[in-house]
Amino acid sequence: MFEAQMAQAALLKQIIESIRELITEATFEVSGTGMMLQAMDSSHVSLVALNLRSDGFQLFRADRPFSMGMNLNHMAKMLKCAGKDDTLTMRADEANDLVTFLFESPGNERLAEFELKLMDITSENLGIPDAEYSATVSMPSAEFQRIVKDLGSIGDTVEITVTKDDVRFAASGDIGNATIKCRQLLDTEKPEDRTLIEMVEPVNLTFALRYLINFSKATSLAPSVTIKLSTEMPVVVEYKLSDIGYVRFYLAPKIED
Amino acid sequence: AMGQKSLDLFFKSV
Repeated sequence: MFEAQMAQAALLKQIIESIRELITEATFEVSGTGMMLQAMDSSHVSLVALNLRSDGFQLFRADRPFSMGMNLNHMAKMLKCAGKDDTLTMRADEANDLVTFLFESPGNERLAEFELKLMDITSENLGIPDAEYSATVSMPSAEFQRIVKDLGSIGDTVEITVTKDDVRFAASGDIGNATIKCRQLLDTEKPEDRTLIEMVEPVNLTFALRYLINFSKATSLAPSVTIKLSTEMPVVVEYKLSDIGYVRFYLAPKIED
Repeated sequence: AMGQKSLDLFFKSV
């Protein structure tokens, strides 16, 4: 038996909306520690890792580890039917191949029950090494989204360069070139407005913009985004979900052949 | 030319 209750159905809806273009089918692994999902896109270039800790839920019960394979587009269809302020309760048991989503309005006057068919998904789990990164940049998530969208109109790839003073995003294409330079900014009223650059050694990496633009669909989930880079390694783009966990996106670099 | 690498190169199947 699995049962979990979230104060805001809208949170899970937003999470699924932010990842469903990259991965259409995925298996949620449920255990006493929470709900986890890890899946690569079909081209094996990017990976989504979602972690929702059990202590971040209002109620969480998982008698034993349990896998729930879901089509994320179908899941999104159901989550879209939740009211803006509805709570969400998820229920499933091993006896039937269904997960139930219960949407309850704040005054408890409306209770909607949606049952989603679970599916068997053969997915390989990847071991992600806990690496030390050469550079870590934290910046407002809206700023990161603006940069990747703006550069996406100029070129297909972005070259990211981190030095101790700034982080540069550069793109070039048929119409010309663009460079956006962000300096470290610590003296802000709100901590989430900061741009923080932690550099062990300078890095310079190139990535496909369309994936980064896709990752930035998670912008509404967190005010700030953390980007971790090491030479010739996949970049990590992390959105922290307050009090419950994170969504991390990994993207393999483009490297000179 | 720059080539897109696969994540399989970096992360091992477990």
